[in-house]
Amino acid sequence: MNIFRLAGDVSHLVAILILLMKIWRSKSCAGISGRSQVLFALVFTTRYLDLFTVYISAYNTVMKVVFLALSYATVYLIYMRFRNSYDSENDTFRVEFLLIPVIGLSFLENYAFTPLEILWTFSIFLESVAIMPQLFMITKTGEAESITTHYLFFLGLYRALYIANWVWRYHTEGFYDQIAIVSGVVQTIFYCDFFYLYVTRGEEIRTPS
Amino acid sequence: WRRGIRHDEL
Repeated sequence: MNIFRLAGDVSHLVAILILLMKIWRSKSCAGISGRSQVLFALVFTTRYLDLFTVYISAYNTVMKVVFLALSYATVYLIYMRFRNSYDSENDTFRVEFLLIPVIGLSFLENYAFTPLEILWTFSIFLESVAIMPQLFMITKTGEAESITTHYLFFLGLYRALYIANWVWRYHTEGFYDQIAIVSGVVQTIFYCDFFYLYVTRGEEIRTPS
Repeated sequence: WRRGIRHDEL
């Protein structure tokens, strides 16, 4: 554990809590892509199956359970509790265009051809593109509420901090993980355009039409 | 390069 990793995890947690609290308090999930949230729930589910096989630390276990619970709670709020406010008309990104290549890639490029390893690889690849339905939705409607942009900011920051963590780990432990690093860099690049808008235009984002 | 496994990150 190093400061970048911890800051990354905190940033990830903050992002998820911002989104959940926004939906809960406003009793509305307008402007939120349910498809992205389902993908994130799938990411956590497939990655954290090792909860049942290996014990790493209390921190690790608790965070995994928290992320799983929060992601399912978010999906529940969007599709069940506040489904009347769900903007399904604008949440139309075809997720099969993400899932099929990601499934294919995880079978081709993995550390071991075992179910758990393939699922872990799948989750890493899927996470890097899971935000695309949300970004697509913002492009389609041409706007995002400021609270939604804070969510995206912290979510992007999390993977950027993980990159610093990987550089740190390489220098201190000699440890590196190609699949995670390449996917993490790709993931961060997807947020760069958003970061630019966030910083230059302020919180509320309107894309030029 | 490759390496990896030891999934101790979140």
